[in-house]
Amino acid sequence: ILGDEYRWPTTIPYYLEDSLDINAKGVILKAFEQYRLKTCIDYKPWEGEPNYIGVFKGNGCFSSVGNRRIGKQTLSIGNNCDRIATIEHEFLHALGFWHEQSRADRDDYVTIMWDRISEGKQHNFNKYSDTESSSLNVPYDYSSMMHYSKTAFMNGTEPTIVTRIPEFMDVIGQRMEFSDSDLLKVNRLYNCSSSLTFMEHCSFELENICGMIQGSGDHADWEHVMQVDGGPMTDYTTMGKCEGTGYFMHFSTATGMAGHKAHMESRILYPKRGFQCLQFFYYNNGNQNDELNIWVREYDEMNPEGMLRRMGGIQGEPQDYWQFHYLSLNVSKKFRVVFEGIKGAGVSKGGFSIDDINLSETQCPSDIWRIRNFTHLLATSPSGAGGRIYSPRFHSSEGYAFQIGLYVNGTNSNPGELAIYFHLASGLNDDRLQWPCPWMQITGLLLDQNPDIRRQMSNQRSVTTDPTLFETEADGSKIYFWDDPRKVGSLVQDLDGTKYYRGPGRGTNVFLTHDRLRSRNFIKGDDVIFLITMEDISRLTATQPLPQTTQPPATTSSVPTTPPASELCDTFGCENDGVCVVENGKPVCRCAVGKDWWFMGEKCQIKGKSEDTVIAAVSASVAVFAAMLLVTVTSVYCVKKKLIKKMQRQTPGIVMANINA
Amino acid sequence: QPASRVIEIDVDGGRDQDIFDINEALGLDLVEGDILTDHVQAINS
Repeated sequence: ILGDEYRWPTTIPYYLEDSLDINAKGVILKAFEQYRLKTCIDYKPWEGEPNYIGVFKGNGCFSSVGNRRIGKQTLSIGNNCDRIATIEHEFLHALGFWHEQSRADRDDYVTIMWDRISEGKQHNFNKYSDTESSSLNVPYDYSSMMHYSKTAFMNGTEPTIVTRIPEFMDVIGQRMEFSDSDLLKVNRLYNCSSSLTFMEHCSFELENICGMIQGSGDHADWEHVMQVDGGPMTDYTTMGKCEGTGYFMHFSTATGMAGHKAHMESRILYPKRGFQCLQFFYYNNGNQNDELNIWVREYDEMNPEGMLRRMGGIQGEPQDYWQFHYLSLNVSKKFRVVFEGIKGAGVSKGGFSIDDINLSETQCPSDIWRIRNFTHLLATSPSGAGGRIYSPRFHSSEGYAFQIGLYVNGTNSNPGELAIYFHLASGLNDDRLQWPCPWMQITGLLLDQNPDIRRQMSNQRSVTTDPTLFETEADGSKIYFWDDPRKVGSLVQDLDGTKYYRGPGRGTNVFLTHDRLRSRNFIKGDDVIFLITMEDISRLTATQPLPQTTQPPATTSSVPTTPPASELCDTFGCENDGVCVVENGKPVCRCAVGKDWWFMGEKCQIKGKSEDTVIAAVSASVAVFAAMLLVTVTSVYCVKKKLIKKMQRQTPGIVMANINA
Repeated sequence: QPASRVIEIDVDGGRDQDIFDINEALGLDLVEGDILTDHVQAINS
């Protein structure tokens, strides 16, 4: 939307209302993290700023476009709106974006099939001229999360939007993540030069290896290569598909002595948050005694050369494929990340290789579920329960065991679509845990394996364990959904013979269509990767604190407000969120006021705006000018008339004539 | 291994509903399906 008045400051105040589902609150915070990772837009709890976004559970999912400067601006996340892409979509509206297909130039790229639109819904296919909206010099984006799907508002089975390039018919309407162009537009509109929590990405495609340096005082160097004789034969970024590109870093343990080391250090990085997640792919085909250690070198006044601190390491059986690894860091001083390869004892025909590093100031996932040979699974699995696979059991940091069930070829009712379900399972700590399990949010994220974390369009869903959720049995007893799996679950047996209980599952049959699954980099090297998180979000059951000194200039009924001063106020009825106070024993309204608007009148029933004042001033000026002009003209007329009469009285009998005629 | 008793709750009821489907099913008549133009709409909603 054109107009600077519609922009928010780059840090947007928000208020999460009590009406929101707890799961929705958790997903909203995840959406904010994506904005922080990929743009310079930040969100902070409302502290009394004149304008803020009040997020509530209304009837549906909706938002206004841009900053309306009305105090509290509502944004609704209703039932079934608690998906990250839906929330990002609504916040993009609030930031000032209309839908992609309402661009001024949309007819060059899509055809609106007016006769296929439900009666009375044609107005949903408006477009805005380039005097009202700007495409920010970004090409039309079929993969925008702001684009309608082809079935939007249709009256039958035929699409209402047809893309001029047919290949994009099933691309429009994606609800996974921001597209590249969505991000470009946000970053242009808000003059972002960097994002808030992203720190570093490196695919080692350039000779400068992202400013990484070889360590000194070690025995060997990491090599910048495209392949190694003993493997890997390709990098992970391109999987060898792009001729002339596809580099990675390799530390060979095929030569040298046991104990020989090679250090590779990142450029200096400056943390803001104090916690980071380092993610990368590695290939370990040396000896099982070889090691890859991750250190950080922290700098401060006491340690100008940096102090090393070990963060973690990798050691294990050699494998002939690239593996994904993540590591939580907790650094708050300027630092470098140090990759240390150590040759172990024994024969090696390979070593360690590293590719596609990402470092961001975000929380790491709790676990990884990697499914190998996925296309084979897709080709051979039936739909329904026969094609369902379960993840290993994971344990959260609180001790709860949980598991994911994945219908590879969909359920019987939704074949051709990935279905995902989240289950609690019996585990090692069940006797000391609280049951029913309270407010743990489980998230399954199918990773888009784009090498740059900022460009990943991963697909994720979250469910939250509501300890009050129950069903009533025939005998009247309550069965709590998220109760101890030993009580409400079924006994199952792993392939290794381990027996345990699996609780009931909650999830969705429509996690991701196979068309979208085959797009982007969800399947790479024939593998898919799920990043799994279980997080305690019980803190979100508490009401978000209100600012201490400011009354909320609220506009909807669901906003918490300060109680009225007296019973007198109960029936007085201040309108437009005016606050009633008692003055000299009488109720009086204190009206809401914004930066450029206010309410007035006995009950705040009249709205005023800055523009009204300007109009009044101009009108008054014009009226005064007109009155003065009238007085002047009248005065001149009267004086002139008086002078003529006087002259006629003084010169009687003189006749004026042209004597030269 | 198949469980002896499986209970699965689909939070989407088996329907892949986009934002506009959700709002339309609720009878909302917002601009372009999910855009508020004034706060009267919000209060009504």
